[in-house]
Amino acid sequence: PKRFLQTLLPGPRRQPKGSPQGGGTRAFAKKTLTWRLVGEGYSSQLSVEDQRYIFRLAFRMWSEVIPLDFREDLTAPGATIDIQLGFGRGRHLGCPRVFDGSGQEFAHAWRLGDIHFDDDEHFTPPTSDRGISLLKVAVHEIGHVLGLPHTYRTGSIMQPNYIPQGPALELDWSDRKAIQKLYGSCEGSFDTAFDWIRTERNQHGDVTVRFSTYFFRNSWYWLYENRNNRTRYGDPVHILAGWHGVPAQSLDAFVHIWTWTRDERYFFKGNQYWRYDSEKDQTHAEDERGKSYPKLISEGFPGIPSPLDTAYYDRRKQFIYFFKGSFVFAFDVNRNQVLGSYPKKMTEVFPAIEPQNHPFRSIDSAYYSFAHKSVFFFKGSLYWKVVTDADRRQRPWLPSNGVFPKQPISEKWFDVCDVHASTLNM
Amino acid sequence: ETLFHSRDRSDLAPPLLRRATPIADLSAAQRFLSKYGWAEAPPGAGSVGPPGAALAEALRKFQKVNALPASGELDAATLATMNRPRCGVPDPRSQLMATSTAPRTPPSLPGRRPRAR
Repeated sequence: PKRFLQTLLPGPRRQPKGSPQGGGTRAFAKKTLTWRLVGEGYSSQLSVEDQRYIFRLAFRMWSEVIPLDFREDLTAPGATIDIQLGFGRGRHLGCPRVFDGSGQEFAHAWRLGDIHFDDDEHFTPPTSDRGISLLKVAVHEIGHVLGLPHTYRTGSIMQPNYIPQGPALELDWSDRKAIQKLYGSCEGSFDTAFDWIRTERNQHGDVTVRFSTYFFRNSWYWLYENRNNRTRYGDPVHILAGWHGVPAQSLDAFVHIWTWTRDERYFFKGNQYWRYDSEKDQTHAEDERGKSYPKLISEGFPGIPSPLDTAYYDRRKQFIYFFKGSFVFAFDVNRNQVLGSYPKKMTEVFPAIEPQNHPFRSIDSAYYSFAHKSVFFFKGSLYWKVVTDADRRQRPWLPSNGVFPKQPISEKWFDVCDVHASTLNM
Repeated sequence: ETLFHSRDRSDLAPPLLRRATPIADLSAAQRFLSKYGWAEAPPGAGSVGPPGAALAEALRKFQKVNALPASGELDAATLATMNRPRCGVPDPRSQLMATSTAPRTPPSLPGRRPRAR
């Protein structure tokens, strides 16, 4: 059927009603949507490559905040493409809505997923500060196709009028919440999560300690900005792009032994471990005795099995807790050996506060968060927070190292979203 | 197709720059308001009745969400706003009052690996 026989957005869409009043309507139930810049709709102002790159970035920006992937499809029959984009002047692309020339209407979006740009407008790439940013308009129109209506909220990408953008176009907090009302939040398990410490000297020469939080999944990772409650703009990126010498994917654990005299960072995968040089931003090739990395875990950490599920370093006790299956091993880093009373059952060392509300075994990650001053056990899309001394000062009856009932990870760490593999390098 | 005669299209005729007809009077404003969902289509498309209460009300709402004096009169500031570049999708009525300003997210923290997108 002809696509354009429907009315322009935001009329009723094919999803069942019940969306929040005024908040829009979910448009797609699929996890991966395809898009294409149609051949007869290339702009005459930018190279085709530039146009496709800008649209790829625009789609990626939405997939960084919702559990949707967007894939450019250049081969499938046009009718099967979910979102088709094109430029035109005046009467264009068989569209019943005629563009008005330069000024006023610069683009529109149809409910069935077509987006048209008025090629009489002066569209410019993101690097330009003149004309109308094609990236900004594309992100706006894709927002419509996904189901968002216009809003006059200051700072929203869905404002109807074009507002020249500052240096960086990003989806603000409210836009993220609006689209997540329609598509939900991003969920998923992590291979490991850790805080990366760096010591700096401030202008007075005092040593200050700062940290960034990292989440690793498969072959990509995110830096999480705790202060802004979101991942860094432009993440996720490939592990190899940011961490040199570590395995490219599926890491098991990260441990940072941090005492007054030691500052050692280790990545674990399989039966091997790597030491990371924070200053040189790469893995060590060999240790002080000339023995090369990676090394066998059984050599560096005698008594510790592999592959591991995860591990974390307890700074106060100067133990590393290694996790495998339903067991936990406490490794004394000063004596370089497993405590005699270990291994123990996880449920014994970290007892459940609420019966049966425990990860029991095979956790994905044990993560000490400096932001929350707590250890969290990640398993799937859930976390269990471990009781801290502060908790016990308030509620003395809590068991030492007990675990609180599970909670969704996405409700504490926001917008940790996958993007389509084809856009990871952007 | 765009006309050209030499293989390298160097003689491509520059497209005549079409400019949108400015919205400069009441009838154009009425069409704008109905096109973008602020008012019903004017009776008898193409003809314009005298500005009634409904039109004044539509103007007032439009002025209010655009932070203009909500006079209900078609003044120069309102015309200028109507002529600004905008998306062709109508404004749903339910958004008419969405003028609250969300707290702005503070600039991003220069993380360990600063990356300019």
